[in-house]
Amino acid sequence: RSSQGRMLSYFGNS
Amino acid sequence: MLELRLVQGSLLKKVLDAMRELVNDANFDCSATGFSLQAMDSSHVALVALLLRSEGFEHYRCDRNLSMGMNLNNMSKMLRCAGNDDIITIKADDGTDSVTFMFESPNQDKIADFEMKLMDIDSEHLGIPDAEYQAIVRMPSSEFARICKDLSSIGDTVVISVTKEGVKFSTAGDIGTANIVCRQNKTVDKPEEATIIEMQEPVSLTFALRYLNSFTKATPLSDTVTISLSSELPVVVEYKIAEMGYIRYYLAPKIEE
Repeated sequence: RSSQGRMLSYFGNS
Repeated sequence: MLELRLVQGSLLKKVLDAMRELVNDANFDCSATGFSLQAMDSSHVALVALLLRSEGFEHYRCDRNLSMGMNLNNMSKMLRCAGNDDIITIKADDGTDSVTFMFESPNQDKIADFEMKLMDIDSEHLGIPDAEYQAIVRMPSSEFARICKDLSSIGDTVVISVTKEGVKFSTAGDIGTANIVCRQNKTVDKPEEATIIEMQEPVSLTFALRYLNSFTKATPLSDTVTISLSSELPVVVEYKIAEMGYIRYYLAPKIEE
């Protein structure tokens, strides 16, 4: 099973 | 006061066609350096970043930094009323809650004004650090679009692997599997037909094809596409916008559990 990553776990709020 | 005059109005039409499937509402940021946008799709899995530098406009007046919230579908509806050879001017007066798109035909015998209400969109601006990528593939954009389209008829996800052999796109589904390998090829007539692979180290990541197919809507903007991969980061799919800037798509990988 693979889960879809999310943008916010890579790029924080600037 | 904002007045941006783009002689190659067709570029703006293509930019909207390249974003409106992925993003519904977004803020366009105008500053002295240029006209930009950064927005995530509704599921926060993908992000699009647009930059049109001020030098690329025939006339660029932006008295103070301005952020204009727009519904991209509505904006696209208006821009589709512009001819492909029209000059497009984007205008907004200070303090007003609308933006005007002016279309001028090449011989100035037809001038159209479309005014659209602006929206309040509270979008979070993400910090995207410059990164070193383990592998960077530059290839014809039509080739990449064809691969994504073909593989999505077989499976939902694609494994993109870069080794010294080249870049491999693999998928599997109910009816079977598919593997496409593209090798580096610099011996081509035109530079935009080359496939160039810079690999610091082998990398392999899995992505949802649905998003990659949305990204390839930017194909009309550039003959080539650059795909930057690193095992710890979202993939970056970049289409340069001739002499003006770029449209970059970021997509978070699927994580094997």
